Amino acid sequence: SLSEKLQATLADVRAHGTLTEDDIAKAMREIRLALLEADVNFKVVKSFTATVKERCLGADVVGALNPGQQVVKIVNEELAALMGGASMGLTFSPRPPTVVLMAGLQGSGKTTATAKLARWLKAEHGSSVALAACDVYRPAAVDQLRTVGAQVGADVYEQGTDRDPVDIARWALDQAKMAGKDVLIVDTSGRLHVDEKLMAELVDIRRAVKPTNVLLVVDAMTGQDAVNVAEQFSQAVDFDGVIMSKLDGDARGGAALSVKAVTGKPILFASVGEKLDQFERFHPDRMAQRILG
Amino acid sequence: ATLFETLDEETWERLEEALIMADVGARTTAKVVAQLEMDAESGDLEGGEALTRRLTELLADLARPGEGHIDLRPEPTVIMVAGVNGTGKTTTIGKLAWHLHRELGRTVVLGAADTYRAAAVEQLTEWAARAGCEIVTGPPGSDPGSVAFEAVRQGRERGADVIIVDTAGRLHTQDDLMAELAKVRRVIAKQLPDAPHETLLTVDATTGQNGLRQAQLFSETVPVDGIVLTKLDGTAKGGIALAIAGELGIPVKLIGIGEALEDLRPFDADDFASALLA
Ligand SMILES: Nc1nc2c(ncn2[C@@H]2O[C@H](COP(=O)(O)OP(=O)(O)OP(=O)(O)O)[C@@H](O)[C@H]2O)c(=O)[nH]1
Ligand SMILES: Nc1nc2c(ncn2[C@@H]2O[C@H](COP(=O)(O)OP(=O)(O)OP(=O)(O)O)[C@@H](O)[C@H]2O)c(=O)[nH]1
Ligand SMILES: [Mg+2]
Ligand SMILES: [Mg+2]
Repeated sequence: SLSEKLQATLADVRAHGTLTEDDIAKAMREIRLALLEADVNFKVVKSFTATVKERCLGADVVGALNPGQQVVKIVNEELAALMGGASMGLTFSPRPPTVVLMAGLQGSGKTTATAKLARWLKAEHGSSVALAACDVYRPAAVDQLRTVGAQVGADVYEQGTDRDPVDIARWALDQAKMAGKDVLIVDTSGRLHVDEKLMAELVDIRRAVKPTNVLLVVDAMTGQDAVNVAEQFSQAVDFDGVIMSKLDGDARGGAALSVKAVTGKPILFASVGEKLDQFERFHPDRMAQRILG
Repeated sequence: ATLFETLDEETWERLEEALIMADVGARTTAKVVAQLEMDAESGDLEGGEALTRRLTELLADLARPGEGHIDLRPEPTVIMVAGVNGTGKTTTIGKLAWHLHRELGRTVVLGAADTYRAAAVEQLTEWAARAGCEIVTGPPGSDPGSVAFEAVRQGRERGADVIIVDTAGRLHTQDDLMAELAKVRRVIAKQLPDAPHETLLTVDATTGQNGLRQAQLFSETVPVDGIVLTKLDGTAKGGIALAIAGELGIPVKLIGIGEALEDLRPFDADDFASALLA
């Protein structure tokens, strides 16, 4: 783990008395390697180690009895500060139905997350939830949502694949209002942040249903590109929070830190398995530990 | 302008940054930079142009560890596709079937051995229709091995040239699912002794360092003959494929560049290397 490596790197400082520039450089190198290995974005790593280095030049580290321990403490504090506080969950609208719009790259886990969130809302808040099938492109996407919707007891509003997703969304909202639903979750097709036409469609869907929560679903194994994706989605459609998926794997999940650091948006939920009940509020402190390894 | 206008400390740092931001990873990046530094010091590389060319060469060579083509000589050729959830297996199979049938004139039969995920069979069935080929399915929740077995058996009966078996997405950390994958392979081999002749692992181009873990563990479960690097039409460079090639010797054979039937290309190491540095 990083803390073990840092302790080892600075173990012999106690022997020769004071922390040198070279010792600090060595420690920063360990931190940089660990974070890059964890897929934290290169630029985020650079600014993070600069912040940590600054603090390491302080008297509390230089003069410490166990500088290794001090450096570990600083890294943990700075990482926790970057990851932000406990997830506040979903924001509910004063005028139901609360609309949630799912967005993200292809295969990130949106359709599954749509059903999971519905189940979570029913279980945690007793909400009545409906789903809108706005992915008209992927073969059998509507069938997939219909199936998982049924599995969690959420009505699925669909119009096949011949209608414009924007019209389907608008229609679904009317259905949800008439049925007195508390929440409407809109599933959308996977799209690239560089696909102008599909990003414009997302903006149109957003305009049509005025969601209280636009959630970006990000795969936990995403590497350096996470920052590009998050920035572009943020600029185009301005999301409110992130759902990190596939956290049940062994990806360190540095993308979580990168997205939060660069966009300031909170990670609200974690999908931790393929089953529909494997979904929970995101814990930033646990994520920080996982990234540090 | 090249990456190497001058050969100073900053140049090497910028090179390192470019490779790391392309997901090549710290270890493979260090290996490549060390090799280039040696070549530069040996003196037979003069100036920025020569260095960039040499670097592109190094990267391309690293990306070509072995046979890059899929051998279609076995009759029938059985291809099994595996990979982590959502990486593009089902879509890739649709594209591959289309290419084999419409462009190479082969008859193809698909095996819908993802009997687990919601609407997985429906999804592959639609791809079969688009690609113009037959599909073998089983009842929902049935044993994936039995569907794979049936696909190979029926494919042979119908005289198909190629049989492609789709499998459910799974994480390399799920021991029971990895065991299931090994079993599907064994069942296929029972039906046809040298099959599957080709096992492809789909890797999403946006994947970070975990991609190396994926390739490692999947290849410990079943022999992986090639990687399909998907979603290269995004902004991710797919540098993890370089680490996989370098550390495990598994070549990328195909790349996915979109969601339509024609969006599959053979892997070109030179194009890939140039794109990494772009
Ligand atoms: N292990 C694991 N698998 C997941 C998780 N979330 C989703 N999946 C799986 O990931 C795959 C992709 O999920 P989808 O919900 O279809 O992803 P999507 O974003 O809707 O995909 P597109 O609509 O094609 O963009 C499926 O096999 C899911 O079962 C998770 O938290 N853990
Ligand atoms: N842009 C782009 N999208 C792709 C590519 N390949 C696949 N996709 C998309 O990625 C998503 C997931 O593809 P699937 O084929 O369902 O992936 P899978 O591995 O079979 O997923 P599971 O069976 O759930 O594990 C779909 O939306 C595809 O259209 C590609 O090369 N480029
Ligand atoms: Mg979907
Ligand atoms: Mg599939």
